[in-house]
Amino acid sequence: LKVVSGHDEL
Amino acid sequence: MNIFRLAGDMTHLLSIVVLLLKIRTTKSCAGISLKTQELYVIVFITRYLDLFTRYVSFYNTAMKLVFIGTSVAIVWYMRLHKVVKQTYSRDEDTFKHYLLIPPCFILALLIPLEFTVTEILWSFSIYLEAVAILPQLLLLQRSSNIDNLTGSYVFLLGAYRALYIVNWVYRFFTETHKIRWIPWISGLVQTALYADFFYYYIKSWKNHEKLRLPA
Repeated sequence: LKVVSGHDEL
Repeated sequence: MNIFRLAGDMTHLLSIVVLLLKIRTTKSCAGISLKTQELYVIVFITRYLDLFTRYVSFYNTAMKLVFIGTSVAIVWYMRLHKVVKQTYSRDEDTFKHYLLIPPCFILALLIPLEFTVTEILWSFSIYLEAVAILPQLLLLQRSSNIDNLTGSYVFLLGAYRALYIVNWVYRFFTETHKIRWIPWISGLVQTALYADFFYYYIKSWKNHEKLRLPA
């Protein structure tokens, strides 16, 4: 499991 | 991009179209919270600062510009348009919205993904969006006469958040189990705030009655 940001969403 | 995310974005876009349609055709913003709309301007501007630093897709860039532009336009109509501004439900729109900003900012300082200006502002915008609907929900509770377009606007806005949750569940299982805590938890809170509204909206729709929210 990897924590990522959600910058690809609006 | 999956079908749920697209449906969520389109619902969000449609909610804005419905709101602008109400304002432009009826020349009225009665029942619409200026406080909520101002918070959305802050949300979109702080979140989409990455327009200058990060390119995801033409779709994302276009949508970001549309969200910033329409939110500014709505506030412009409500504050400055000589006919529309007179219909603003000023006396009922009393939520102290500026009080929401410092806690969201402190939370963003405490829990950003990375300690950089754009990440902190991005987290801030996610937290602020989660609670930005509160002045609007309070105004609806106080309105004795909620027109159909206003009801539809808030319903579509809530539906957009609910669809994003389905999108996240879908992404979790299709994209090698990536975790996005900040938008997930904020999104759940945001959607939960609509629960009461959804209940009365669907009830009034089923019974063919006018929408009313108990205070």
